[in-house]
Amino acid sequence: AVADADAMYQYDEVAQAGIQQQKPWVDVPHYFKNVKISALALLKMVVHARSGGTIEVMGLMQGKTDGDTIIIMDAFALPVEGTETRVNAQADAYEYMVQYAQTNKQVGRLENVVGWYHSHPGYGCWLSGIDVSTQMLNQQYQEPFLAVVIDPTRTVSAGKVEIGAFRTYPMDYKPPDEPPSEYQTIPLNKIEDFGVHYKQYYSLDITYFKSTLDSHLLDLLWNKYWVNTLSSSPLLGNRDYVAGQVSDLAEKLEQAETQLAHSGRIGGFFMPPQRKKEEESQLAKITRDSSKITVEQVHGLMSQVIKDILFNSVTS
Amino acid sequence: SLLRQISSLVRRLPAIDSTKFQDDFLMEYNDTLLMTYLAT
Amino acid sequence: EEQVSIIREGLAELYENEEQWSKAAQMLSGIDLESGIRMLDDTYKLEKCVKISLLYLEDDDAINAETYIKKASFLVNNCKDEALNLQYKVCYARILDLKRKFLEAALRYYELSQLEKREVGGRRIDEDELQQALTAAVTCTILAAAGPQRSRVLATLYKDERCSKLKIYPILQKVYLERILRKPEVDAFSEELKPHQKALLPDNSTVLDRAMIEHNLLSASKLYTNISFEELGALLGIGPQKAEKIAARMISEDRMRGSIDQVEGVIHFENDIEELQQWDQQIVSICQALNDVLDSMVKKGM
Repeated sequence: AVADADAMYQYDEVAQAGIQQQKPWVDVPHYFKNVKISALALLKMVVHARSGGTIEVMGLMQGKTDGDTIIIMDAFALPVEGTETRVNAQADAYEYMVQYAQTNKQVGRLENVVGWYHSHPGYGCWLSGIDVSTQMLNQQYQEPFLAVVIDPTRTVSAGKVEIGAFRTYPMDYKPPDEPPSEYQTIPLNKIEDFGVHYKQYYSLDITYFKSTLDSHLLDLLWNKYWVNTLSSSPLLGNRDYVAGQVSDLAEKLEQAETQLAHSGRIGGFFMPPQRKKEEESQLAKITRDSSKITVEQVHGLMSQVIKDILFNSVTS
Repeated sequence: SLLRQISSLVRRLPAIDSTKFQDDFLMEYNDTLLMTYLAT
Repeated sequence: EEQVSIIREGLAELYENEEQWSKAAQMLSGIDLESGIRMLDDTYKLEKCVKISLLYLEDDDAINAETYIKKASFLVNNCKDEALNLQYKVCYARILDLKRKFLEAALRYYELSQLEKREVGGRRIDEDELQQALTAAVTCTILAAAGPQRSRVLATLYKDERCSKLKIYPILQKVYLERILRKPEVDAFSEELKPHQKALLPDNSTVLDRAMIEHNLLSASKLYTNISFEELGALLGIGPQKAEKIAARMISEDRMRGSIDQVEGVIHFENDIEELQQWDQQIVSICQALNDVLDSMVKKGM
């Protein structure tokens, strides 16, 4: 497996050029199904996303394709911010991108740009209307191209990287009915944007790989990482986000309550079964959201209590 | 010298020992318990 | 006017050769740079202003030097001459240094030390000169008023790996880590200073003394929750009243957080960091100390 991972770092220019010629993705909207991201690229993207705080940041990813898999070998940040406010925000960074690409080739880095990533601080991994438009544009002119979204805030509160990889369908394509992807909380102020566009793209399965050197370096880091783990307090760091989540939950509850009261007046007898199912599932979603928020808080508290026992209950 | 290092390390405990810390810590504790209660 | 200028320039050169800097500067300042009769380009005017400024600097005349460098600052943006641009920057930094605007001077010296081009206007810049600029940046930062702005610059310098090779590095490290500076260290540092940096202030202390006292006071504020002025004075090597005065000034200028109880003669230090955050910081240092113990044990083959 390690040898395979090391082999993934090899770039066969001729083979890639051949794939570019054939363009097997043109007539198959669902062609790419998998994404492999290198440990290095992942680290860089997450660190970049986290460094933006509550501001959306974006960058590009370099790599290659292998059948139905897009392989991301590296990533680099772009000097733009606030990517949710306009289509093709990367237009501000064209000069930078061109320079970067040229310098890359000069130092023998042959991989092309195969995608873009951006962050959704605190509101989950999905594509907004603007993101969908941007990605559709990318898939028109820069294929093969992938969209990756990272939520650095939820990464901290959940304790694992919140990341999603997406590709859009062509404009008039009607996708087959798919089983719902893994549930995620969407804040009320984004729910409409999410709902309108979620059928215009699909998500790809993400796996990760690392080279022998990466493994060795990560092992060395791991020996020191326990200090970070013990000295971090997710409860402290993510207060604003949690407050936002609780407030959002309250609003959703209010909304659900109003709708329920409304339908109750009309009379439960006349309610079509579909509507009833929808309302139940709305409450079920709210319950799930509240459980998730609470579980994360309890985890945070558990770590605080353990730290208190470890470091404060010993006296000389 | 190792023993001196260890002695100095041990003498740094407890990591913190102030009323303000106790107050803040318990407040956080209570907040989380309240959230759990509400969620339940 | 053309002829007058030539004569003035010639005389100025002679004065310069005789090291009569101010006279040379005065001679050059007589040239009318705003003349309506002669068409003078910006590069020429800039060159003259910078030259006059540098000459005044040789005689430690900060006021006149500053007048001319300010005139130059209006012209420098249009100037394409790299060598002249560099001269302007160096001159400005030195003037700020002389006027004891240490933090601004430090930033400019630091910018100079990061020069990428090794050849400017046909002249080679060697590593020694860059190192000198870097040392000057560190010195000025240490002499600057202690507070959050200085802390930021200290952080930048401390993290610059070139600084670790400087002779002045140990004191930079102590200042950055907010450790108390002892008299022998301060004395060693003062030997590297220029005369204006050791000048007497109105209250009969030197620039260096004030900087060191304020630094040590800030360090004490990290160590103590509260302290009486008697003890604080003893720690700083000054009288209790002076300690109180300096502390009061630092608090009123928002360079230190705290409150003074004049009746009890005690200063209570406050800090911005939350208790829970402080706890995490304590845990980091405990864990790192534990790590060091384990590393030492491994090294000794245990």
